[in-house]
Formats: sequence, structure tokens, C-alpha cells
Amino acid sequence: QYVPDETTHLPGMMFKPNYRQWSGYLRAGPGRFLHYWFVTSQSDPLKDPLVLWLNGGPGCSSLDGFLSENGPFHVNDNGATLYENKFSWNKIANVLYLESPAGVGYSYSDDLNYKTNDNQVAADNYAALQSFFNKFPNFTQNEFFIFGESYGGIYAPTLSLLVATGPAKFNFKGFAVGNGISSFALNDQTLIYFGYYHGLFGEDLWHDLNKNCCEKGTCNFYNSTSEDCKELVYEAFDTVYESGLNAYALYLDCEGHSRFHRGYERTMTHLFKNYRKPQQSHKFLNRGPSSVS
Amino acid sequence: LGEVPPCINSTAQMNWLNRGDVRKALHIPDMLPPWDICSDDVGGNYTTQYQTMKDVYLKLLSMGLRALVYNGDTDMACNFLGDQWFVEDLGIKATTKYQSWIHDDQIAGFYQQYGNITFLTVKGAGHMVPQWAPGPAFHMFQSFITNGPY
Repeated sequence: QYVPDETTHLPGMMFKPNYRQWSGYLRAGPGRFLHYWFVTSQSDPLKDPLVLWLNGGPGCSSLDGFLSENGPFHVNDNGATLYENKFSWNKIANVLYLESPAGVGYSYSDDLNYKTNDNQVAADNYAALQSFFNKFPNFTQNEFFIFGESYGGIYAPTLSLLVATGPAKFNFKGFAVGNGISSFALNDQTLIYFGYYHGLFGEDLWHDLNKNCCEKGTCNFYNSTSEDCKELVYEAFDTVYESGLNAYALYLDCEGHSRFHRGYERTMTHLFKNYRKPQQSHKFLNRGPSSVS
Repeated sequence: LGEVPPCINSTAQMNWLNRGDVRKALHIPDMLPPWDICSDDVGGNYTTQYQTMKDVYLKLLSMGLRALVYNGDTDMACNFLGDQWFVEDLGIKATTKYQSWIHDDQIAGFYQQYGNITFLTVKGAGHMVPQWAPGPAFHMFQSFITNGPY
């Protein structure tokens, strides 16, 4: 293993871990360096699978996956001490968290140019993987899986294709996508049904949506050319994403950042890409912006 | 999805990761800016090139690789129905019925297999499944990587 990157002590860690961990940089391309954090399995590191975990965004950090989702420890609300996660995925696997692409979290590019795209990210992640296996050659034998969440629904399959067809030989077995974006059209189309059948819209909006977006039993909520349909879909979008609901979990409160944080507005620009807020958007809303704060 | 995940409070992680002694322990160069959960620079300058992953999935599955598409079923950013319709639209014959899976003696969600690809829901979980349903998520993870039953 690559000794200089090994992390033997972490501030706030009041427990003795039964696994080893490394944190450092993997080379993703000329002048581009991705921060990685690698934890070995708590069972049998030599035999257990190796799993790469990628959060999405695009632009969000896989350290959120580590410190809030499936990593071996999480951060207490005091922001200073750590506690163990008894459902950590490194109980049965070696897990590599990669902050990707450059510019995300502690990953960086020498030229500070963070403009990128799907294929470039896949290529950079593939190069970073090869850089990882150069640092940890022992793990090339382990069964290898790629997991992606959210926009990682694009990251994981595109990287998987490079791994499956590229010159480097990994013991690659499969990939998984959690709450991933797999098709923008289907994501938009189904959200309207999800919203109506979860009681988020009333009969009037549902009736108007069907009247203006459907024809002969087929509905198009994704890229209709009808202006009325677009405005009705935007009203539905408004209810789901801008009325105070937690878009990530319908039955949880909305905590942390205010929904109207500029980044939040952009958060959803990857969805309903064909609909931009119509000028008279309140025509259907017959109300001002949501008063829920 | 985007620079500031809606309704997510990442203050604790941010405070810990930005401590000088933590950055040192993680071998983070001093010249780097503070950590944040999402990057405006990246998200704001990103170009999406794929409208669907259908062709990529079909290539990967044709090589004999295994795939799992899982969704917390209360998420509205990437809702379960969209991914369920995506998997069905791949045109691969179903090899099991749509059925429930059990964790801790309770129905933890539903799944259906189409040869090498499995579509699975995690009941009651949101966008970050391992955070909001850690037990079922670990069970699902173990079943997938060991190619065992759900």
C-alpha cells in the first residue's frame, strides 16, 4: 500500500478503527488531481470486493457519501467528533471514495479551469482509477464494482464502459446506481405522475395537465410544444421543488440550506430542462411565491 | 443534483473537514480553498452530453456485467418511477416477478430482475438511501456484491 497517504490518526476519532485508511491524490489528467479516501474492509481486505463510490451533482462531493451515508464513521452535529456507522459498507468491502471531477471538494486542477462534461469526467475517473491501482497494486485482484448516486447515474455507467473496454485490466464485475438520473425524459415524465398520485397536485391541475399535454391517451410532460402544457408542467415543477417540500425525501422536513439559496435554484436546472419559468408563471399559480420559509 | 443539495444540512461535515488538523491528517495541500459539499464552479460550468444511459447500459449488460438500479421511493429529484420505466424500457425479458424484499422481518421495498440487471426500491427512503435507510441499504449492498438473493 502507498505509505505516504496512510492516515493513522484523525482529530475527533474517539474509537480505534479495525481497518486501515489512506487519503491523498490520484492523477486524473495533465494537472488534474482528484482527492481520494480509501478504507479497507473490516472483514477480509485481501478477498473482499473493492467498491468505488461516486456522488453526483454534477459538482457534489463523495465525502458526503462517506460522512453522511455509507462510510465507516460520520460527524457529530458538533462538527468536531466522529461516531461509528454500524451499517458501514466497509464492513464487507474495501471502499474508495473519489471526489470527482476536479474542482469538487478537495480535488483540484492546476489551471483552475473547472469546465467539464460527461465524457471528460469518465476519462478523468478512468485515469484516476489507474493511478489508484498504481498506488495499491494488491487490489487489482479483488472483484471490483462501481457505485454512483444521483448524477452518478451518468458517472457510473460511462466510467464502467471505459473500465470494461479499456486496456487496463481490472476484475470488474458490475455497477450500481442509486436514485440515479438514467433518462432525463423519463425522470421528468414520471415526476408528474409521482406528484399527482402522492397528492401534491389537485384535480384542477391534473385535469388541465391531461387536457393540454395528452393526446389519444399519450401524455408528453417532457418536451411538449404546447405553451399551455409547458406552463402547467412548470406549475407542477413549482409545487415539487419550490413550495417548501423536501425534494430529496417527500416525508422529511426541509432542513439546512434555505430552499431559495441561489445554488438551490440551480440544483434543479438539470431537471425539466425544456421548461424555463414562463414570464406569467403566476398565471396558473394565482398566488405569489410561496410564503413557506 | 446541483451546487447546494436542497434541504440538506452539511454544516457538521463542512466544519470538521475544514479544520486545519483534519486537512493535515488527510494530506490536503494548504493552498486549496475550504471544502464545501458542492462546487458552483463545477456545477455551473458542466455540460451534460447524454440524455439517456440506455445504449451504455445495453453495451455493459451485453458484456455479462451485473447491474443494480435502486431507488429510495420518496425521492422527487430522481424518482423511482423514472428509473423503473428506464429499466423496463431496456427491453430485457424479466426473469422474476415484481416482488417484495424483507429486512428485519419487514417489507423493505420491491424488486424485479431482468437477467443481469435488477431494479429495486427501498421503501420510505429518500435520495440518499444509505443515509435514510442504513440497514436495508447494507442488506441490499451485500446481496448485490455477493450476487446473493435479496
